[in-house]
Parts: sequence; structure tokens; C-alpha cells
Amino acid sequence: LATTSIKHNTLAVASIVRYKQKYSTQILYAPL
Amino acid sequence: EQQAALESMRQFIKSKTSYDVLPVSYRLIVLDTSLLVKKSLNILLQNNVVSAPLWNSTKSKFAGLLTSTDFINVIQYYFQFPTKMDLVESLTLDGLRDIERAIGVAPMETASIHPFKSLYDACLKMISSKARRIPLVDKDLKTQREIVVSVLTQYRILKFVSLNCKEITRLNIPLKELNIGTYEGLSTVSMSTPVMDVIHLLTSRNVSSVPILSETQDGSQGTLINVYEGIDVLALIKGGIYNDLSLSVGEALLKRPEDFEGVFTCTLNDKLSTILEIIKKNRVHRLFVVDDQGFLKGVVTLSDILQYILLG
Amino acid sequence: STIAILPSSLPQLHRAYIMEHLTPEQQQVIQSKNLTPLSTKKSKTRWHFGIRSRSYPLDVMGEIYRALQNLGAEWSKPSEEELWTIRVRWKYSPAKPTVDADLDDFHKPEEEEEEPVSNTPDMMKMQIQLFQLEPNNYLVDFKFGGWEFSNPEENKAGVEGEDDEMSSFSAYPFLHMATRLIMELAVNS
Repeated sequence: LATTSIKHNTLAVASIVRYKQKYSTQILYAPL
Repeated sequence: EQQAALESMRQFIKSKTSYDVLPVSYRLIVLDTSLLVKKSLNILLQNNVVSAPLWNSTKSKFAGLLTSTDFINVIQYYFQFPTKMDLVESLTLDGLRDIERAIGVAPMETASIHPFKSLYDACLKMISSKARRIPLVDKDLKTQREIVVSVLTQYRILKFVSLNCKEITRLNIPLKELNIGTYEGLSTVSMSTPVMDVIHLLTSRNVSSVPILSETQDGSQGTLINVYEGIDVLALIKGGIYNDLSLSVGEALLKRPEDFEGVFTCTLNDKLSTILEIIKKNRVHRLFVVDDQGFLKGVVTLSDILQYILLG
Repeated sequence: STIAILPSSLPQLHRAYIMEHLTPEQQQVIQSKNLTPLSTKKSKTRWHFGIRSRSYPLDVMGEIYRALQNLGAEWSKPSEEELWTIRVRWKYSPAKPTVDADLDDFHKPEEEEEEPVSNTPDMMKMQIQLFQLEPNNYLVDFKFGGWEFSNPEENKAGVEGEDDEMSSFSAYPFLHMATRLIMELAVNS
């Protein structure tokens, strides 16, 4: 899991996921 | 020659899947629907994107795409219900469907497609749903939940075709003989038109840009001097100046970022071979057709080009 | 080719065009309306592995267990060798996923009838581990651990096509639970 520091009460987390033969860095932004 | 080139390009597009267009590694930004609309605007601008899929974490499923149309709806809502200013401030992405209902616009039907269906099918879906982008959706085998693998835009598809089909060099019939694009009934405005009226035109005419013509003393038609695009609305909201009724479209365009690449124009003598070359290297959203004095003749959108390549 | 960029649409020239058509008073008004170009300098998002902590390791572990408890998670008793690893299970049962008759319209209007899918696993597994980067500098990492059924009977079915599962799995439930835990930790601390 990758995270960023919380700014403006918003949190971003990410994980790199393999989809078949390609790699997607999926980033989710959510309110604190 | 052109017909043969088109046929060969169609075979190529049918032989590829949307998955093939994806880079080996890429980023996908997704927004939780409980985010404030204003916060999500900052996130889009910060990541240099104009759209993102939405994730409803209570239902654990995807809830469509956030696009500039949603921000245009918020501005329209504000002008229809000026007393609801505080609601606009506290509006979350969950509330965007209510905004659509309140101003009476149909919800953006987000057609999606499986990544391993042919690229040709994805293009047909986009053309029929008049969307400029299409989410690629698969299913998590274990939990049966949807996965948004990525979102393909018309621009990415045309760039992929331009890069991979050498036949584009044979598309040399000039636009004037192809009859692609819109040449009648174009809505135009002048620099002093209130930006609110321009935004209303974007919605009422269901277009993504409005050409701006110079003003003449005798009221005759002026030359093309700029264009207001749907994505310019993001800068308007970001600047917090959408509540200024008196703002002209010329003033609103002062918010455009310094690195804006400019409006692309062409003439009826141009051919798809050169247009696709330009798309290879520049983020072109559309081309405005002008004559040699700079008077507006029409507009060719990426939809028009895609539709012509696929269906003739 | 006669393809070109419309010079008057470039921001600098557009600004000059607007200013030359305004009276000095109107120019004043423009200045006051904050009509400066949107800054495109992107404050580079800095990403870290997991979440960092400078608290004592035992305090960190205590905070994590407390947060997990507040969120209703369960965990297996840590073994002697793995004191700094927590194997978590979360009941994850938001609205049941639906078998979209036609997968292709994932933004269905609410009124559509959607029959729930039976027997999808409702327990998400996660592994939380404390790492020491250097003295007084720790890292808590979260790792997705797959799905299970809360009803042990159904787990016996074995996981068909393990690798196949990993080739198309949605990270969003995992990312969502990670945000819940991080928020709980942030709020508590």
C-alpha cells in the first residue's frame, strides 16, 4: 500500500495491481 | 486509395482490443463518492486530469465517471437556485445525481465495455452514447465486483490508430470533399457575452466548446478569435468566480493556465493524413475550420473523425 | 497543410486582447476579480510505502489493535516469531454485488432491479506489518490477503484458480478498508 500525507482532510492511498500483462497503479482519494 | 486505406484501418481496429491500447503501466485515479465536489475538483487539477471514475464505498461499486459536464451542472444549479450557495459548498459527489434531477438534465449514461472486447466495439459504443470516453470494466473473479480497469478517451484511440496505422498517409482527400464535421447552425458568441450564457449553450446544445468571434462595427460576422471549452469551467469553479453573473467569457478565459496549447484551426483543403499526424503529437480536442480570412466555416471533432474512420 | 494554432487563443495574446479593449477602470475591476491564470504547478504528490510512525513499536501495535477493534475487525493470535505482524479478517458485506445482466452499463439508474449474487466471499483478509527503517523510524505496511467466507463450510471449496484470481482483482475494497484504518489511527492519535 502506498499513501500520501493527509492534506485538506483528504487521504490518498494506492496500490499497484497487475491486470493480465499490464500494471495499473490504482489511486483512491477519500475524505478523512 | 482512401477507401482501401480506411478498410485496412478498420481491420486493424477490429483486430485490436481496448486492452491493447493501455500502456504497460499506467495510473488510474478514482474518487470516493463521499468526497466534496470542490475537493474533487482540486484533485483533478492537481493530477492534470479532467475526469475520473467514481467509487461508492458503501455499495462497494463504481458509480459512473466524474466529467466537466458535472461541474457545468453544478454551475447551472447555482444560477437556478442562488439561495442554495451553501449547498454547493457542501455538495459531495454522491449529490451530483440530485443536481441533475434538480436542473432537469438526463443523467450521463456511462456506457462501459469489457477490456477484451474489440476496440471497434468500444468506438461504436462511444459514438452511439455520444460519450468522449469509455470506462473499461471487468469483474473481480472472486467477489463478482466490478473493476474499472481504465478509461479510454477518443483522443487516446485516435492517437493509437495514428501511431500504428501507416495507412493514414493515404488519407489525402481534402475535408471539403469528405463532408465530415459540422458546418451549419454553429452557436457562436463574442468576447463580451456573459460566461453564464456560454455555459448554458454548452448544455442546451450538448456541445463541448463554443467559438468566440470578433465584434465588428457593422454587425457583420467577425473572425474566429477564441473558443470557450467545457473544461474551462473547472478553472472558473477553482477560481471561485462562478458566482459573478457579470463576468464576460473574455474575462473568464483569463483563468486559462499559461501552458494552454491554443485552439487548432484548419481549412477545407486539409486532409485526414495531416490531421492525424497532428493528433499524434498534440493533445487536439477538435479543429475549427476557417477560410483564408479567418472566418469560421465549421468544426471537426474527434467524434467526427472516429465516426468517419469506422463507418465512412 | 493549413493546420495552425489560432494565435489570439494563446493565453498571453488573449490577455493583451482583453486589456486593450478595456477602459483603465475596467482594467482595475479585472485585477480585483482574481482573474489570474490557474497555476498549473503541480505540488508533486509524495508517495510513501505504508504509513510512517515515530512512536515506540509497542505503542504503534497497541494503536493498530485498538483501531482494528473499533472497526469491528478480527485477527488471529500472533505467533511468537511474528509479534510485529497482524493477520486481520474483516467482514466486508456492503450492498451485495449484482450480476449485471449486461455488464456494459455500470452506471445504471437506481430504479433498475438487480438480483444479488449468492455465495461471494464476505471476509477480506489483510496483513499489517511493522517494519523498522532506522532507529526511531518505523513503517506500517498493509497487504491484501485475499477473500474468505465467514461460513467455514464454504471455505472448504478451495480457491479455484488462485493465480487467475490475482489476474483480475479489484483493489478498491482493500484500498477502502485501508483508508478506514488510517483514518481511525489518524483520528485516535
